[in-house]
Amino acid sequence: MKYIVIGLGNFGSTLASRLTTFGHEVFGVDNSLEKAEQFKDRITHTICLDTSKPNAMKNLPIRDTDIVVVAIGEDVGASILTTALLKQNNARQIIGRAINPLHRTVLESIGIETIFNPEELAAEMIAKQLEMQGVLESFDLADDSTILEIKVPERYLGRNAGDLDFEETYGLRLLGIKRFVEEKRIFGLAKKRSTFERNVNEEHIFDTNDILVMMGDMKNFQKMIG
Amino acid sequence: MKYIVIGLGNFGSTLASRLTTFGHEVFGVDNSLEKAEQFKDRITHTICLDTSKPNAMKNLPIRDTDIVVVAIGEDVGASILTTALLKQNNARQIIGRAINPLHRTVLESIGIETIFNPEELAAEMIAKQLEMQGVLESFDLADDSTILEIKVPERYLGRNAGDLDFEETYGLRLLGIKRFVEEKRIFGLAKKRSTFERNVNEEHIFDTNDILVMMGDMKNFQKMIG
Ligand SMILES: Nc1ncnc2c1ncn2[C@@H]1O[C@H](COP(=O)(O)OP(=O)(O)OP(=O)(O)O)[C@@H](O)[C@H]1O
Ligand SMILES: Nc1ncnc2c1ncn2[C@@H]1O[C@H](COP(=O)(O)OP(=O)(O)OP(=O)(O)O)[C@@H](O)[C@H]1O
Repeated sequence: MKYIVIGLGNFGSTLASRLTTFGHEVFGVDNSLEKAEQFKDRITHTICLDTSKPNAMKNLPIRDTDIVVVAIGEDVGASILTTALLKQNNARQIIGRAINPLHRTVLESIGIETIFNPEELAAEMIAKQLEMQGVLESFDLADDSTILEIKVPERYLGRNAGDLDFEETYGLRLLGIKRFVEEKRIFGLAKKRSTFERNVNEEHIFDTNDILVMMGDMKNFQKMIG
Repeated sequence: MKYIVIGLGNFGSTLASRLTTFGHEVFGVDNSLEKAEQFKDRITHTICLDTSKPNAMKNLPIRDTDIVVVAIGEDVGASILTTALLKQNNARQIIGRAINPLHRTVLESIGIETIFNPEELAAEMIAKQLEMQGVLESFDLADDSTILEIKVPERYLGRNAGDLDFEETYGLRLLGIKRFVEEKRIFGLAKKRSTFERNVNEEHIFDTNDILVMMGDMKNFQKMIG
């Protein structure tokens, strides 16, 4: 594929280099000569150009390019002008970066294929990774059925097992509650021993030592966290 | 879980809001009052505070917090001072954002659990998504075996089938090459018809109409694209 990536900040330069290592032909564009120089060994071609100027477009192989990515961040004006010029020059597919809702609205009105915000995407990703750390153990029974052990979510602490919303909301069945208890032994050495309570009383009040053992489709669990 | 997220830019505010919707108790911190106000309905608590000042730390519930995320971007100095103060105040787990290699090196030397760059993470993600668009069709034979039809990668164009590196590098077997040909019919109406060549000559030269039909473990293919 042939790509043009405009704006070689952290986001644009990483994208352009990655696409280059995947074997594509990538033109990396930036109006800072220093940036164009910095990445010339990691991107197929780099060009120093101010893409917010109409003349700039004739220096880019737009007609042969499959996808143009506008990765300019802070300079919203330059991002919008660049996008408008690309559209005017019949770029086949434009992907644009928006740094705030107004920026996004203007790009939408110009009419481009895809608009994203790198910082928001990364935050979603990291939030989900942090959430998956709550999963202590998982065991696949089948493609559509997994047994999960998860630390009881904060929002259930102090509430009754009867309040649990997992079942209706996510199709996950509570198999029971697992707890670790310390068992004193001969010579006073404490040892952790796990117990599993299969019959969970509706009146049971969740505390921080409760581990919920759930069964259901992993896709539903992922829908719950994401 | 209890979180503190410092810096409510695009990244920090999205992370803090997401964790809040997952049911965690989140303190969102920013030295801009406008930011603290803007997100007060989306984050459990928001506090206006300059966290690069030693006094700031006593206003944060650090001892009860599981994870502190330093999401300050541009102001590298503030990010570093904040991180150092958190470390000094025995924060249990610190996750930090670095906006360039030097910033990352300093945070590493302070000694925190995880360092990331949101723009780079998002670029990796988008590069992979664009790469997966090269997959025209896929059909799962089994958990560890998928048949994939992919447009011939740019880097093979003009080269011999004998040069193909998929097999040794990725354990993907080339089953054959599929092509669409136009077939003239009665009344001159052209119709696309596909053909599949199972015996690929080592001398065959790849061109843009070739579709590679590969078989192998999807995990290996994903390793190929990154
Ligand atoms: N008119 C323009 N033409 C070409 N490139 C431009 C133009 N305006 C800005 N750029 C480039 O876009 C790049 C990214 O923009 P931004 O100002 O957001 O930098 P950044 O904050 O380093 O980016 P990132 O958030 O990706 O790390 C910069 O390298 C900048 O030089
Ligand atoms: N000393 C400080 N104490 C607390 N918050 C701070 C401090 N310095 C900066 N911040 C906040 O950190 C936030 C993120 O920093 P940055 O300057 O990168 O903003 P941004 O570019 O909007 O962020 P993003 O890249 O996440 O969109 C800002 O909202 C800023 O007010």
